[in-house]
Amino acid sequence: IFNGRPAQKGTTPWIAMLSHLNGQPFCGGSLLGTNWVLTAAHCLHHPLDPEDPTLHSSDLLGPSDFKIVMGKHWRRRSDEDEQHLSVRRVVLHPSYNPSTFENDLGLVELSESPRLNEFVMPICLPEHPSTEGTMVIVSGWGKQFLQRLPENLMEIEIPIVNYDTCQEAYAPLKKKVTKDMICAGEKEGGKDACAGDSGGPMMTKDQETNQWYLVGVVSWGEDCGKKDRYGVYSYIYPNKDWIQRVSGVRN
Amino acid sequence: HTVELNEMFGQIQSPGYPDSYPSDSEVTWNITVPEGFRIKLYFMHFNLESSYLCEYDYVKVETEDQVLATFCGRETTDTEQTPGQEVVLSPGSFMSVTFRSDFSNEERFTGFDAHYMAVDVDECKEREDEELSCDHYCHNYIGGYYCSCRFGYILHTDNRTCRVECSGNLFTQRTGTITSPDYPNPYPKSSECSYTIDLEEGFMVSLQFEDIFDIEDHPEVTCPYDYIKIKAGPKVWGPFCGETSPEPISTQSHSVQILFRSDNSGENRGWRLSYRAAGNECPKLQPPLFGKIEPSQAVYSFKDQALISCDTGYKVLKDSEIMDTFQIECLKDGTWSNKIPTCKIVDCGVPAGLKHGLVTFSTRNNLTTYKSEIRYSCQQPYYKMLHNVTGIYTCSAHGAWTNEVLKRSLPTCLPVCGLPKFSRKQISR
Repeated sequence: IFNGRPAQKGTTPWIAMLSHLNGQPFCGGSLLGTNWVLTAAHCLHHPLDPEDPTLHSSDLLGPSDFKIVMGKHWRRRSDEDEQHLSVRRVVLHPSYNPSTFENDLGLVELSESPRLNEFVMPICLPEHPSTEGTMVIVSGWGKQFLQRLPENLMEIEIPIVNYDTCQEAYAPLKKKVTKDMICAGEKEGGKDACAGDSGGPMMTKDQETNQWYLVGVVSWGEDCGKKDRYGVYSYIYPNKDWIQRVSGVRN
Repeated sequence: HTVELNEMFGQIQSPGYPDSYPSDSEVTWNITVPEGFRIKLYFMHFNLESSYLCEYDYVKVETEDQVLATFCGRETTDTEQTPGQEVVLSPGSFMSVTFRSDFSNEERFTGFDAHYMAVDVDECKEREDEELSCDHYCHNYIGGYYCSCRFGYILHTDNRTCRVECSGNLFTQRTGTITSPDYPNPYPKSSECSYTIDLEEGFMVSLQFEDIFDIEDHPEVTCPYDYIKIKAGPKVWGPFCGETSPEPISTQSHSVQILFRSDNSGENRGWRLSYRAAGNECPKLQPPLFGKIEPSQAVYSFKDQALISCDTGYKVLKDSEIMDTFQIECLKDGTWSNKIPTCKIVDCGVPAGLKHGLVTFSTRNNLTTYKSEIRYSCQQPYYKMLHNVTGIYTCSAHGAWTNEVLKRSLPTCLPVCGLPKFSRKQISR
């Protein structure tokens, strides 16, 4: 997270840490319901040949390749309340396109439910689309300025950017921003997600119900925190049916 | 001189016709046609000597046993008859025509020229007497006729009366009504009806005749034509006939035969009886506490059944088994097949656990019997009840914890989403 601030422990209880079995974290995720973690598809896809954009099942992480840790605040140090959970199943979005990052979503089914408490709680799914200018919070244990990794969970507070604006910003780079994506950040750059934050939550609070819901999942961007280079996230609202169909989760 | 004629038609003439006939002559023509026909005779020409009552010359037409006509003369007068245009019909299939002239004729008479023909007898129209007519339908045809019967009837061997197949009627109900066929219309002729009331041993059948009782009888002889008879074991009642109903009959038996016979004549409306079977009576019943007995009867007798059921919220307890109802039966010897069971209050038992939830009892001593109440709740603040149902369950009469909305299904605790305990400062605008 570029130009972020430390998150206050327990304010993002749905944040999940995807880590290799050796404990090395590699992506973020969000707890949905009690058995599912939503993350980015590209977190679960490790192509042996980076140049080969096609999706081979052999490139996918299997359930026994990684684990999920809930209740985390510190990146490396263990937390008193952390819960290590094994994976039962991995489901990528059927239309995920590794080369364009379209539909960059993946669902991880947990073998057992975590114990919910003030540090482990699911986030809600959106009931309606998000509008330009809405302030969202993005959090993760990803790289900061000068490639340094944080000690603890970091977060930024940024506005959602107009779709056309974002599309135009990336047009010169020949990068397509599609309808299943949503952008956020400042025009002048600065606050942004970065490597290692992928899969983590972009969330905001519903003013009526006072509940936090997931707007997006950290997906891609050009460099980190650069001017006119907004962060691009997988947009949850248009994919809500798929998420509910696979996971059965309801608010 | 006799001439036998067997053709279906023919001609006969006086001797020497058309010349005058001789005196002192007699000729007889015996005309025989097949059964089912009669003979029609008519004269084309008739000219005989006239005499008082035709004592001289005459033509006499007769059958075996009656004279049909005697003609003579030229014209009909009050003492002699000429055939003229008249046709003579024989009642049966035989006719004899005799021409007789006496020994003297004052003048010459040309005699007669007659023709005869066989004419079909329409038995259906002509046979009025009961003995001979058809019972139901008569069908005439040239030379004969036959009878047929309405649907459901069978033509008897006399080819005239219509009987019914009414043997082998079996009654196994404890009450019933039996009538003669077609009752209250006249019963069929030539029929042998048998009715059997066959009940389980232990029942005793009693019979009672009702309404019309009309069986053909005879003033002197006891029921020589039609009769009804009742048998039970070695005992026999009847035969009965006439118009006076027999007295009620208590057969003291569980198996009774009723025989009804009709001959081939008579138009009588028959009979109707009702029967009832009763067995030994069983002791009176008292319903159990919180229960009832159906049907509720002042008296129960053999084979009667009683169904014991309990008030809402209670179940029948019989030999430590719980059931909705229990049936007992009055046995042949007047005892009940079982004792009356008791009614036990329904117990819903320990309520099932709820995932991510807990259950609390509304009563201090954690009652689980009918109408007791419990409340499910979810582990707050991390779980909440789906659909915000009350979580209140009552022990129903069916022995299940029941919620107004969810009925018997347990509530679902869903994880609360998006409400962290540690809230962050407001998001900036």
